[in-house]
Amino acid sequence: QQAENVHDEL
Amino acid sequence: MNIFRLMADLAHVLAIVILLHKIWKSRSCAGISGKSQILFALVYFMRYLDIMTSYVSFYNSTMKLLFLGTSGATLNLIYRKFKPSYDHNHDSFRIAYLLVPCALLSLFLNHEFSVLEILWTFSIYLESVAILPQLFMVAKTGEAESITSHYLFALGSYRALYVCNWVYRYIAESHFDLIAIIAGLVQTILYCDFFYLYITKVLQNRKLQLPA
Repeated sequence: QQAENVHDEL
Repeated sequence: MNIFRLMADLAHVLAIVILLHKIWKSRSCAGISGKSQILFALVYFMRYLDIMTSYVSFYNSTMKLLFLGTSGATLNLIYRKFKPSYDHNHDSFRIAYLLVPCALLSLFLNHEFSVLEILWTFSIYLESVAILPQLFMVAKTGEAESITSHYLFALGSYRALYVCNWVYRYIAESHFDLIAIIAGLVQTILYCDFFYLYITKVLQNRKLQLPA
């Protein structure tokens, strides 16, 4: 699971 | 990537294409709020600064560059090339009323107190309200061209579809980002009144005119 502050969306 | 997110991004691209095409074809930006477009440009610039620090995918980077480039092009058309057609008397929303609260909110409600993260948060908050000058302009003039309505519908659908994507991701991946979700909901709610008018008027081939 990704850390919350990795923003993979636009 | 799920179907909702893909549809959302396509709706976003479609909105931009409709706007640029409308301005270019009519050689006029009448009825378009330059202030909303400034806010959107600011949103993309603040959010996509991470294009230099983190790589997600080719798709992501391409879309980021596309949004940055097209928002710059839109501003250029409104404030330079077709400036005489810009309806600045009706574009009178004070953007400081949006910028200041979003800036303060992003300083206090963020995932992490770092420059890039605060800028990302600011862009999310600002995007949720960036359409207000445009909606204000439509309310002030009491009408919108059909093509402007199509633009607004595509742009509003984009975040509404992102909300579907977040529901899907919460169920499928247990992934959620509360800041993006709440701001996305606010953004979508701001369009609801417009969505109603669009479905009841524009889709019936009637001009979007607000009751006096």
